[in-house]
Amino acid sequence: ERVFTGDQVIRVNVQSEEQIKLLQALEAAEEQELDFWLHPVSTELPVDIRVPRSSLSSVKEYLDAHGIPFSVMINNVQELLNEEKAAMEENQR
Amino acid sequence: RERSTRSFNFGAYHTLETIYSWMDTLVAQHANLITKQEVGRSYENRPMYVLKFSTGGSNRPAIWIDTGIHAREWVSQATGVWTANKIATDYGTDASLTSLLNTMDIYLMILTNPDGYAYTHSSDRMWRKTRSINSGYSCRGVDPNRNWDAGFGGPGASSYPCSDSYRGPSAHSEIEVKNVVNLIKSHGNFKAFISVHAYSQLLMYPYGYSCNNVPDQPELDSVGRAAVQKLTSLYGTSYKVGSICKIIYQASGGSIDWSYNLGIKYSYAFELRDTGRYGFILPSSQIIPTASETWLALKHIMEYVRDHPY
Repeated sequence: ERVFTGDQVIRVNVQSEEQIKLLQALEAAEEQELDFWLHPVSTELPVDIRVPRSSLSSVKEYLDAHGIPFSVMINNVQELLNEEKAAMEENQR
Repeated sequence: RERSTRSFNFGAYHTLETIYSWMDTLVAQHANLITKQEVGRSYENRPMYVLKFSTGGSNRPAIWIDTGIHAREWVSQATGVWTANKIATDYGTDASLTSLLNTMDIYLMILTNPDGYAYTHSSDRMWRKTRSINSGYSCRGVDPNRNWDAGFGGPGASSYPCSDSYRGPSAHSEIEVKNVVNLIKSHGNFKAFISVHAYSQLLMYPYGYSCNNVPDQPELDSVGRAAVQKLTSLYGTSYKVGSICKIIYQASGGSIDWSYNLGIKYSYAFELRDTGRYGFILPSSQIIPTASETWLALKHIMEYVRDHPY
């Protein structure tokens, strides 16, 4: 079963068209295996990105370098999934 | 098997097998109202069921609701389960729903992507697509909401099989999509088509493949805004309303564009709540609040459809 230990979901509240373009460039970079939960399309909607642990530092450096503010929405995806699984097992019992 | 739907925990996430078993219990307890129809099999040969809520008549005008076409959007499927139970238990006590079901049928497909849903439980919680094999690629699956014959192959869908928004080799190539298409077409009397997704709190109408307004845009917008007002009244959850293209992004091959072009005027897609900022991992404690507020909007749309025959 695939695990997501250390993966984070970061949220960017996009402030400009330029930031959207920079995030779209990030989305096109397949080697980082980013999972865009919400895509960079408009300043009206946030952008949520699940970032594998292996890509965290490079993605954060990219955002910092371009002055794109972000917050960590989920600190460790696997922790939440463990809680979700435990709740399901408890319910089944 | 669950002996009674009363022992079922609607505030929990469940496996495909548990949901299918619960559906049998629900049908058994409401045999005069609900039938379970197998509409075909998935790529991995799982049955695809639709719950038909009907008080009789022949080929009555009908409302279609599907949940969970994207596998990882678990609160959608959970909302589908709660909604099925709500319709069953409110019939006969809620005057408006009762009058609706006395003139129309409701078709509810809770697990629209059964292979993907099973895969999110067994192997990859973040799986979105179907599980079909893509010839020549190790990546599997097609985005079943880019596979409909509505601007298929246009902007906002990927031609790359490893993409999460891969459109597939041709329109309706996915058996899960084809099964629904066949049912809707052979029935021929659907008046509303509502697809439930998660998350980001949006109520959308066509088009996604084009940013042009549909002819019924003013009416769809007005009905959508009234529906969202009802939804918001319960917990204050804020929603945006608009066409897919204008409030999210251009996306071709979507289900409600197909249904609208087929002549089903009241075609809508929900993106359910994320008030907890958990994305696709919304805690199960939020299932019932999510389903409850969504019901108010769904009911408004269904009542409007009942009262505005065309």
